[in-house]
Amino acid sequence: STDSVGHDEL
Amino acid sequence: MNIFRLLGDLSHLASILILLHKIQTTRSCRGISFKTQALYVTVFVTRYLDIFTDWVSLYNFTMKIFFIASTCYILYLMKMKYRPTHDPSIDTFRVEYLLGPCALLALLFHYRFTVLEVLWSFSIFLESVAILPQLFMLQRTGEAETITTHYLAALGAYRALYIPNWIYRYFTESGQIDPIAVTAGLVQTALYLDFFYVYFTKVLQGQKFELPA
Repeated sequence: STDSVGHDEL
Repeated sequence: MNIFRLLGDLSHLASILILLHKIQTTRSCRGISFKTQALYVTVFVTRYLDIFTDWVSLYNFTMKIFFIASTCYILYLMKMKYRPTHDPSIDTFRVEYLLGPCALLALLFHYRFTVLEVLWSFSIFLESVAILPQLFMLQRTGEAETITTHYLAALGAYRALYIPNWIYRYFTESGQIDPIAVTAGLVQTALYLDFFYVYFTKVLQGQKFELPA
């Protein structure tokens, strides 16, 4: 997946 | 991880525990929209497909498992155990009006054109409007049990807290911003404003949650 901020959020 | 993000996630966690507590203690799912809960399951499943391929942290993994499992359990309680207490005739929001546009938006706005990434975008857009059947039901009945309003307040607080979290991350993580998450998040938070107004002016003053006729 990409490393956008939202991707490590829930 | 920052304090806003942590408090936001804990608020999200609390909202689900409040909802479970409400259903178990009143032995009823009166006032709860099955459609909204079903949309949340859709949101979690489509967003967390990367759970076994992209390891973020134990915290992240545990929360994801909890959100999927607990929301599925709520669906089970509503459809099986406390089925007679759920009245589909007031839960009438047409979810296809949400699913269609969100699918379209996800096809238009995503970070990569892959199944996983388009579904991730879809889940972000869908989460932003998933509360609408619940708010619509509230609007229709014009009142709510206090505990149901606490559930909604915790859920709204979770969304509101993600905003300072993004601002904080913007300044601490070299100007990173996530346009999809932020846009959808702002919309989602805005949907709670009416509710928050009544919650703060009535429920927290000890009055019943009632909408003007």
